[in-house]
Order: sequence, then structure tokens, then C-alpha cells
Amino acid sequence: MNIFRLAGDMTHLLSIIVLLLKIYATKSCSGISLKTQELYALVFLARYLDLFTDFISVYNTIMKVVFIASSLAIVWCMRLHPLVKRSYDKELDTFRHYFLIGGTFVLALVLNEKFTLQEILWAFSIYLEAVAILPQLVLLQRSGNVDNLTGQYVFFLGAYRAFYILNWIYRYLTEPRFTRWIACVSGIVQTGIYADFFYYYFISWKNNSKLKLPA
Amino acid sequence: CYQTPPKDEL
Repeated sequence: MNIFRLAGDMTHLLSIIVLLLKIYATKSCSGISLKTQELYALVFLARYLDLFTDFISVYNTIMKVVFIASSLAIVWCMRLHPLVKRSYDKELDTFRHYFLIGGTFVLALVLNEKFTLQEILWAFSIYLEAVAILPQLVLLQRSGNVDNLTGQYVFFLGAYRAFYILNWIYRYLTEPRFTRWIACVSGIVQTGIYADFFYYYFISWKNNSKLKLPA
Repeated sequence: CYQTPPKDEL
């Protein structure tokens, strides 16, 4: 474990806490894409299959349980909570995310570290996570005004993978034979997708104005 | 056969 990876995991955890805070404090999920939340639940379920088979550390196990439980809780909330589900922007959240699932699964069948179910699902989860934010970014562009908590949620979600890139560089320099090409290339693509969001987020922060993504 | 490194990252 290095400081970059710890910072990445804590930023990721913070993004989930901010999202939970927004939903519970405002009893609303307006501006949040249910499709992105479903994709994240799928990412964690596909990636943490080794939760019961490979014990890495207490920290690793606890974080996996927290990520799986929180992503499922958010999907449950947005689908079934009587008060929250009414504020879901169903007509704005129209990204065809099934194409993302299909495309990344086919890519995982072709590009993986080993042609076993667990490795294919792991690669699938890595590729899917890279594009999972797309429905959310499209929703933000359509809904125009972005409330602060939603903006912070997306910002921390993008920042965490940027920390992971620093972690991969650090591990590549300090550990012999450390290679994580699938995670690294996918992580760079993932962080790149946030680039324009980061730009508008920085502008809104500098001008102390409301975050607005151009349609 | 080739053993993939443990997935120690989240």
C-alpha cells in the first residue's frame, strides 16, 4: 500500500459518502443517473468475486464490502425508496448503458490477463468502470444546473482514479516486474473522460459561479 | 501454467 493508493481509496470512499449524504439529506436523487449507479454496482460485483476466496488484508476486505453494499444501497434507494425514487430524472437519464455493458464484456473476452471466468470478469469490471460515468455526465449536461453535492460527487469520483495512476507509476518504479497494463490504460481513459468535467468544475470554482456543463 | 498476480488493489 502506498500513499497514492490510500489517497485514491479515501477519495473514492468520500465520493460515495457525498452521494449518500446528498440522497439522505435532501431525500432526493435529482441530477443523479441511476444507470451510472447500476453500472457501478455491476463493476464492484464483477470485480470483488474473490472477496471470499482470496484474502488480501482486513482493509481490502472491509473496503470491498463497503463498496458493494453502498452501491447496491444507492441503486435500491433510487429504485424503491418511496420518497427518493420520485425525484429520479427518468426522462433525462436515457443513456443506452446496455451498449456499455455489452461492449466492455466483449472487450474483456478478447483482452484479459488469462482466459478464466474470474480474470474475464475482472477485466470486464475494469473496462466498465472506465465508461460507467458516461450516463451521469450526459445527465448533468442535460439537466443544466448541477447542485453542489452532485458536482462534488463526480469530482471525487474522477479524482480517485487519477490518484491510482500515480500509484501505478510509483509501483512501476519501485516494484520489479510490476505491470497492470489493463488497469493502467483503462484508468488513463477513465480519467480522460472526466477531463472536460474537471475543466468546467475548475472554472466554476475559480469564478465562484454555479457549475454549468455546456449542452 | 502462468499464474496472474494477486489483485491487491480495489
